[in-house]
Amino acid sequence: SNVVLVVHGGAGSIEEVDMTDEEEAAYRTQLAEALRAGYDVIEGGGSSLDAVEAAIQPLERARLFNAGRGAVFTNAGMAEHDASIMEGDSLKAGAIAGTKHLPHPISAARLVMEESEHVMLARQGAEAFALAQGVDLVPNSSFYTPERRERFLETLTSDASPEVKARPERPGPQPDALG
Amino acid sequence: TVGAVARDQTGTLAAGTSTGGTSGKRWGRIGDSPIIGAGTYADSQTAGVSATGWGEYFIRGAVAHEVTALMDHTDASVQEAARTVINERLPRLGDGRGSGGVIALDAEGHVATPFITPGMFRGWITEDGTVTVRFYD
Repeated sequence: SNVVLVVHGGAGSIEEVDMTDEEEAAYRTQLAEALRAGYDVIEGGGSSLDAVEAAIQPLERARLFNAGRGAVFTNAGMAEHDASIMEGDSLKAGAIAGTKHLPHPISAARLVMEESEHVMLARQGAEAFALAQGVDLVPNSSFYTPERRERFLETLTSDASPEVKARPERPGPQPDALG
Repeated sequence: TVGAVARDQTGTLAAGTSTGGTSGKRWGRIGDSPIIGAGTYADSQTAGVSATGWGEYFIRGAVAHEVTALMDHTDASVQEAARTVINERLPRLGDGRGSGGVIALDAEGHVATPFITPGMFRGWITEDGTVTVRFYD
């Protein structure tokens, strides 16, 4: 009953991940790092909004999670991000959707909340707004990871590597998962 | 998808969610993560919520807001409200294939992390800095 911060790194995909001990340790390390980043903000007297942003940014930088770097590929072979944030006293909120070049989507969502009169900005408009706010856009390729790219190629063609084909735990997407 | 809910020393709650969406998505598909009330919601009078799962179902169910609404309208605890929404309401949406979970935190520091998938990566930290990380039940 004295929790100050809770984080998640996704649900439902765990069954697709045949985690080694090293990979499981990596997930635990990343989640713990996120918790401590947000905790440091709270301990220092910072706001819950700052703590949420501080906790999510490391998860966006980590390659393990489907956010920021490590995002899954779209059908067009790119990373595409959505994010939102809300403050519980003022009930102010901000969100971005379908961006491809914002280094930290959660921070861009906060910019929308604090620096615009809107709640959600999408795609090129969201990126133009962030650029105007001083955010440096980054190449979409900076979000790619070998694992996500391999999985994308696997879904597009049957030319996956023998190693990929040999993985029974990776049967490929179901038709209704393709949007 | 990743998310966080925090409460600061003034008791103010905040919640956030960030995602790369669904693998192979087309046509500008957007899930629940950037939708306030579906993937993210925070009200310091009740709870902060961040969701992860099959976005279309979380949008239909306004899941994140529904947790706080249940608390507001029925005096349910954050654990009761989150469990009711994820374990009872989410499976009833649409064709019944909705799946996923939420993390929720109230202003007194009570946490709930219900999910109806094989697992959910999640963790929390207490006032004294004790870290707990869990993947499954």
